[in-house]
Amino acid sequence: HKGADMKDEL
Amino acid sequence: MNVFRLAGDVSHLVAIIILLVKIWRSKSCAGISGKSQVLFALVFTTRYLDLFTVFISAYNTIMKVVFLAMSYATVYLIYMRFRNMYDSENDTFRVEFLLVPVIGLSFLENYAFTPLEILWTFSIFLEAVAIMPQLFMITKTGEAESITTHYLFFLGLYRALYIANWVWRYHTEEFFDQIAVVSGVVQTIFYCDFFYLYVTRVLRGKAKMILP
Repeated sequence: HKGADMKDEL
Repeated sequence: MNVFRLAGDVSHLVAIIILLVKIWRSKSCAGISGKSQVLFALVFTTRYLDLFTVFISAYNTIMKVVFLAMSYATVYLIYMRFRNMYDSENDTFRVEFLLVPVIGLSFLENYAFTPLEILWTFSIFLEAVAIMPQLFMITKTGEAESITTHYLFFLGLYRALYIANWVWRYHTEEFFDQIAVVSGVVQTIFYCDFFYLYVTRVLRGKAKMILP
């Protein structure tokens, strides 16, 4: 998946 | 969540705590670039707007709130509480030279042309260069106190661990965040020269890091 859907990193 | 990611977040937290405690205990922000700290506060503010839109995990929410609070506390200490000690004469990096290209790039290269996505991209690009006023200040004065260098070491370690985290995630879950990875690698490169000086000078028992 791409970064756009789930930004779980800080 | 993997061990690299967790260690990276802990390093980031340690870096910020080192800086806050150093300023608080010494009642001085000499040698600290207030401009870099304002840029970091701006980074956290624009990135963590999703606190209001999505819930990821308790860990995620708590860390975001802690980073925001500590970055604002740092800016407060530098510009309000201990502003007499703020070394503005050596903190002369022109921040607009960072902000203008970063704003431009975040409009050009993003995952979606929406306010939140553009602000998130802006925060990623800005974080990559936000330490430059601090590094510029050290170059200008030719020295840094060892606590300041420990702060920079943990910030750089956090970046290096995030790269390990991305390698891990790419192999285990096919996760690849192009914007974060590319700017993260660029950001880490800025610390390489500093890492070299840190290992060769500070770790060999010097009270200050004096540039060659």
